[in-house]
Amino acid sequence: SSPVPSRLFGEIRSPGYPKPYPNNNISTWDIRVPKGYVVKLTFRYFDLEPSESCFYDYVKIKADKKNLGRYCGQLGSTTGNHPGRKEFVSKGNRMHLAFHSDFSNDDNGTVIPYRGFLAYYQAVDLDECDPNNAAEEDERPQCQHFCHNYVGGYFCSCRTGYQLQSDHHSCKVECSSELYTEASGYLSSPEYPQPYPEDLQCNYSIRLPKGLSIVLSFLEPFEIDDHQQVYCPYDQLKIQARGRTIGEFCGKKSPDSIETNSNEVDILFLTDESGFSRGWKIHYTSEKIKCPQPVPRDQFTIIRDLQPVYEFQDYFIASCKTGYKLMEGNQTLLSFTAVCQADGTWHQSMPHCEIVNCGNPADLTNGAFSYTNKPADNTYQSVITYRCNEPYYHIVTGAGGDRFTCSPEGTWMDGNGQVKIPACLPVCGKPVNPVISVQR
Amino acid sequence: ILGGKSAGRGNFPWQALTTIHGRGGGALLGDRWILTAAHIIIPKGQGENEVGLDQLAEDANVFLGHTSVEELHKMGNHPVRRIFIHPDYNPEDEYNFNGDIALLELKYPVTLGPTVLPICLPDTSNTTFYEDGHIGYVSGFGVEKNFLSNDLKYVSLPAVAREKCQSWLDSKRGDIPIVFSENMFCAGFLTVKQDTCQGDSGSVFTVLDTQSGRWVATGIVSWGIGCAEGYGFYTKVLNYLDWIKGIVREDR
Repeated sequence: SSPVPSRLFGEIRSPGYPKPYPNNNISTWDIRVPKGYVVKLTFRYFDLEPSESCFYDYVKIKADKKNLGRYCGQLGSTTGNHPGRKEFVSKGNRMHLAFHSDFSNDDNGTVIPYRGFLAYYQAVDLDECDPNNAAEEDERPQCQHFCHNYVGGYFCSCRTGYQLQSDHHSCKVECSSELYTEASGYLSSPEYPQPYPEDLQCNYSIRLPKGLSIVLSFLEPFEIDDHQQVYCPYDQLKIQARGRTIGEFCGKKSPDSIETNSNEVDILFLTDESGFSRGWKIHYTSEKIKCPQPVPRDQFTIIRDLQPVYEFQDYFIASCKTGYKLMEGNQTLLSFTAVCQADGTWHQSMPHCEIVNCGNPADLTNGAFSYTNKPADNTYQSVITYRCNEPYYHIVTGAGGDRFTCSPEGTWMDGNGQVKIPACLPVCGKPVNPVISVQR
Repeated sequence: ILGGKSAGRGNFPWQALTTIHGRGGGALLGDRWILTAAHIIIPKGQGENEVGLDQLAEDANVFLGHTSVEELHKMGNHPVRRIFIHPDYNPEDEYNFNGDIALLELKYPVTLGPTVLPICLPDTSNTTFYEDGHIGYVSGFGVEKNFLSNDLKYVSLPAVAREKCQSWLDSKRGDIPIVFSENMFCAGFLTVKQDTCQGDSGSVFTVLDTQSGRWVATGIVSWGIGCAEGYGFYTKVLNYLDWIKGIVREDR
């Protein structure tokens, strides 16, 4: 007997193949492939002395303690049992071949040179997850929940809320630290919609990036043991967000959808030692946390492209009407943008708009200015007119004239948008009391 | 001023009283320039001009805004920043007052009002002011009857045709090599005792430009032979307009 080294494939030949095999020969082969594989064998060449029931020469194949057949004969011969292209597949990872030849191969005094056989075997992955493949003596139990086959083996996993036990097959409720990080998903009581097990202390944590608000919707059926008079004395489904309990539920009426306004939600499910309620299932989704609608603080503030809704990372730009400036406290702002933060608040508060003040107009040497508008102040659109101390000076203005207006930029500007104020130039040769001789 | 009258306040608001080498006059241009005669700053025959213009500017006193010398002193002087003497003026040439024109730049602009106002410069093209008989007024704090006047006086004088000046001068000057250049004109009378005199130098000869209704400075009291003994001679401002404007404009 020649054990075949445990490989993934190989050939087995009759003694002396391809020369005719010897008489009185018994050879056996033990084929073994690695665990997680089965043996698949076919005959590439088969030429044995034919006989009724393969009484004289034959090959016998066994696997999994079963006989897979006794073969002899030549292709097309009427007697014997030629294997043809048949594939012999074991259930386990072993297969046994036995070859037997009797004392002669003659037919009416003529020796026939039967050449024997050439067999080819290979290891084929065993899909342990296929129930039909479950070998009886396989000591390994079936996966309790999920089976995952891979080449050369398999592993088990459990439904959400369950944990694979050390036997790698059975699943026990383990829902004390279920973590969900997808933007949306489902979570349910163990075995849902079958009744949930007793003595549960499940904690489902949904953790999403900041700025997202988790919305919980309950699916039907919703069934948690309750009591007519006392609120949820047996089993409780508690919903918490940021440590704050949003609600505690039981009974047969599923709660309305819950907008948690939080990116972190914990769902506790506590059950006592008895009960046959079918439990609950939640579909959670997430949406960007919303910020309050920005409201201007005064009639001069403009919110650009006002949106109906503002969500996390949205922003709005506030500006002022012409002639007004953005103020934050006493601070003038060149621009203002507020971003909706992860906690649903704006990252800075709404500014207010203050009318631009151009400050006191520049004094005109040897002249003065007067306010045209009432009240006389230096705010946006105020108008002043420069005058010189006539008749001693005369005014020289730019093309924009002697009227200056407080501009949106906070500077006094003439009609041409120039800031240069006029000049008072001396008036020459005009004595207010010229010498006039009256007498002639 | 001889044979003149006391000026009222505001009659000659451009009139300046200067004391550099003794008393002199001047006229306000704009609000920070005094037009005057070069020889009141660097008198003739002073010998080597050992004092620099900066020092002279430092020492110069200019008063504006009143007709009384006493009041003027009370009001305080206007310090001078810079002095510009016309380059043609030659203090060594005792009898040549060509280029007798200068500008004092005040350190600070003055505030104009009824008693402080500038005089205009003549229009470059207008030469009628120098025609024979054209009346002008000259004011000054100079000598009147051998005494320096305490009050501003003025006199009205006619401009005189050049040939009259020249022939009068030829008859008067004897062997004095006095120069009567193109840049001067003369005004006044041969017999009437009305004239300018020492101390009036630097004051301006003004005429009323009836077209513009403005008084313009056509001359600067410069020199004469005695006082009220014939014509007086004035620097012809018209010939120095470019020089004046070049300095005054550059500074604006």
